[in-house]
Amino acid sequence: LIQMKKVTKDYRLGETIVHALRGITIEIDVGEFVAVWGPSGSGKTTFLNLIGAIDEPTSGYFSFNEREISGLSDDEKSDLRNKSIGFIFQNFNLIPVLTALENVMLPLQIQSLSNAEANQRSMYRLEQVGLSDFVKHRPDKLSGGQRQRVCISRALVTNPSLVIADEPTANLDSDTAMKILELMRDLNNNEKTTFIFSTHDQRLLGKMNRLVRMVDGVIINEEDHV
Amino acid sequence: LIQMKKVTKDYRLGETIVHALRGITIEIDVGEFVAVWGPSGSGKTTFLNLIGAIDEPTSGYFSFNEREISGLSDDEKSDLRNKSIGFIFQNFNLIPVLTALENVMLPLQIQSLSNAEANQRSMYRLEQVGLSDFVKHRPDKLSGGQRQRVCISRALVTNPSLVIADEPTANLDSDTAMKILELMRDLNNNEKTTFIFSTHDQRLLGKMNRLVRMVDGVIINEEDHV
Ligand SMILES: Nc1ncnc2c1ncn2[C@@H]1O[C@H](COP(=O)(O)OP(=O)(O)OP(=O)(O)O)[C@@H](O)[C@H]1O
Ligand SMILES: Nc1ncnc2c1ncn2[C@@H]1O[C@H](COP(=O)(O)OP(=O)(O)OP(=O)(O)O)[C@@H](O)[C@H]1O
Ligand SMILES: [Mg+2]
Ligand SMILES: [Mg+2]
Repeated sequence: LIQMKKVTKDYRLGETIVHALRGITIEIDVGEFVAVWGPSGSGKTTFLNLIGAIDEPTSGYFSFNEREISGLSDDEKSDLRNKSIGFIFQNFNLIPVLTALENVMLPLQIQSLSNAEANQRSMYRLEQVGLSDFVKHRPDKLSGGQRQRVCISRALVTNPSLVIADEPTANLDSDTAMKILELMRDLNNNEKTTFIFSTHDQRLLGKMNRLVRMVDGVIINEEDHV
Repeated sequence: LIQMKKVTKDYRLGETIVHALRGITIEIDVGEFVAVWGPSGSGKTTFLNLIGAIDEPTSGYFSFNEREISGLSDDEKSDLRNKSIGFIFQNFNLIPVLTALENVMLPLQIQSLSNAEANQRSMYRLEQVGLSDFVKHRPDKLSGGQRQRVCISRALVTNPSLVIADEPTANLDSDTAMKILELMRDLNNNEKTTFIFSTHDQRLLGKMNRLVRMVDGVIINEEDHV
């Protein structure tokens, strides 16, 4: 599904250059359930943003489903994201003037589904994360963990083939985190949905099929579990 | 230091009322190191906002240093917060157009310290959390865990007598989280700084002096550790 060869990512900051990724080589197949972990600032979010075609490498080779990403136009990338990828952002990115339900419906309305179907699928995803009673709340009227769960629902509502989850349980208590993990495991087992996580959460790390360790913009360790 | 008796907090949401706190009775003394934990949506942030005089109870008695909070004017509350309380917010609240350093200096500039002294104290706090190389970055040029650490530095820079920390390690890897905990423990031991946390983080919960469990807006369990 995903192939990266010696991918780098630099950010310019005034006079200096920040080398956020310093040569990433990795393959991730359809149906994997893999977590990237490592110190704060090591490049995990940057890596996930490249996979989600939200950002572009500075150098190196990156292909998604055998198509090289740098060859795609902005429209093609945007289309790819909307149809195939569900993204759970580390800083949420909910739209403040929309309710929880409206935020979750948005990706489906971009796909021109009917309001009725968008509504039904969004309500289903919000129930799955325990938010049935909060669908009319706008983000500022929700707790941190409730906002995080709205983001999770939004990422799943399009039935994506790839879910990219950046710290999806950082604001959740253990019971809720475990329920979310079960939900994602089921999708992975039943629908073959590919999951790529970034997480510091030991409760999740212990349950991954594959762990990729990142330090200072490079992958330094890989572990496979049965 | 803090006394609450049968404190409630209601939010109005259109036609309905959300009973976020349903009768909280608790005492917290100077020098304590206490964590509030419980399910997402159980009222922890609401509770911390009351303690920090950011919000007011709907009913019940609440005093801070023997002074009843409902009797204070907005200016008196604002003064209390700026001089005595350091607040680490669950959703960060950094000012986007200011650098990390400027964000940390802000509470000291409100206190009319000289720029030189504000700068020196802020650099010290940023070093303590490992951010010396990032002081010129604005928040959008920082990782999630780096933003969280800027918030921690900002809360400590005024040398407050009370630190209120809402999920202060949610975005931090284990090594960094442990360093932050050590830093706070030292302040608690050496300066008698009072710490009140809300956290889901098992790495922290295992190291608290006192654990307060909240469910559905009430305290249902207390544990003291030696
Ligand atoms: N301004 C508001 N208006 C209406 N309801 C609110 C408002 N703020 C919070 N709530 C509700 O009050 C309840 C308690 O929220 P609070 O933020 O205190 O929870 P929490 O324990 O901090 O949760 P988390 O662990 O997810 O951060 C939640 O159910 C939330 O939806
Ligand atoms: N737009 C930007 N401009 C400059 N530097 C940036 C930018 N975005 C990120 N960085 C830097 O790149 C490095 C990697 O950031 P990234 O967000 O990928 O880290 P991370 O592993 O996700 O960290 P965390 O665990 O704290 O979320 C960090 O040192 C960060 O300061
Ligand atoms: Mg990150
Ligand atoms: Mg909260």
